[in-house]
Amino acid sequence: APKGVWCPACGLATLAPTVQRDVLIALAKQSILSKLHLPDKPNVTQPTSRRALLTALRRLRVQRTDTAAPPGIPRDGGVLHPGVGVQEYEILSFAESGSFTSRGVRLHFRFTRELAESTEILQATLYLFWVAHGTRTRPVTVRLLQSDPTGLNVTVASETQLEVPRAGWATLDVGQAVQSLFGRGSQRLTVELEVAEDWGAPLLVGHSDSHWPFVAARARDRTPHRVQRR
Amino acid sequence: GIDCGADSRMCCRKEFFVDFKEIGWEDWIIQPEGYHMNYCAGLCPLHMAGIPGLAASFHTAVLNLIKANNADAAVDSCCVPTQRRPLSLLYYDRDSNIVKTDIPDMIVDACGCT
Repeated sequence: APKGVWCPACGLATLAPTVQRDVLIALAKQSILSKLHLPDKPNVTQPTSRRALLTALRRLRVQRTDTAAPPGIPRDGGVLHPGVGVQEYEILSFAESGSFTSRGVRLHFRFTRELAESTEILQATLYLFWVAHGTRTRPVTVRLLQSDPTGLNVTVASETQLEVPRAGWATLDVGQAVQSLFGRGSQRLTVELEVAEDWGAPLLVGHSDSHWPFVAARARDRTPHRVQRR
Repeated sequence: GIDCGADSRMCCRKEFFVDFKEIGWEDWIIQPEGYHMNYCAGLCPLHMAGIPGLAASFHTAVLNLIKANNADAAVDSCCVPTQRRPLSLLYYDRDSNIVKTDIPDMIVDACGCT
């Protein structure tokens, strides 16, 4: 730059190497946190068990290969995904164990405010692992409950009857419920599972943490306007 | 080459690796172990203006001759990223959910003169 005119990129060169390093590290931290919509480094209180994480990732991979569209066709059947260039997120939210009764269980899934405010949910699926009880299929009532931001008034967002055939993983689409949750400024989804008669724990929850219920969601940064291309 | 050497003065790419363990971020960032925060630095004399990294074509060379001969007409030229790629992160958010995302244009692969 001409003498006396300050050049932004040259500023670094005049700093001592240690100062230069501190400046760059501070820039890196600020850049990553702002791109993740995080006000500060998250304080991780209860990291997920490695077994539950590996089981969930394995389950997701199986699910993806089962439902993968043939190569060359976008997942939503021909529409070019308008999210090109927009930052997307894949979220795994593991259940906080709620209240247990002999006929059912309540599970809570919590999403951060930053995510709720700056993204839109593209897809959300609840994964539940059932324990075998004999060979008959069993009816299970699944209620998605939403509480308002104060957490007091709880409403039923949807109720589904699931016929649980046998032991193993079952999935339920909760995309609508999570999106409307975000729309109401709340961040906690409660799932209530109720069985007809005394089944004991209908879910393998607490017995082995590797089959912990979880919600797998895909979200995308909200952009001011969106151009759909066909 | 596009990477700065010890005494490079021309526009080039400076490597700088931020190790997440060193800055105490390894508890919430599961993968990767660090961030290649490369940046561009160096001089862009007028005859170098408009050379995108190494891809100097015949057209660019002619354009530079014109510029160099009309130095007073040309404006300053800056050393900027010409190729970038996303930073893929797997991390815990504040509710201990696990999030995977690709932050676009975070890693500089090549530099060049505007």
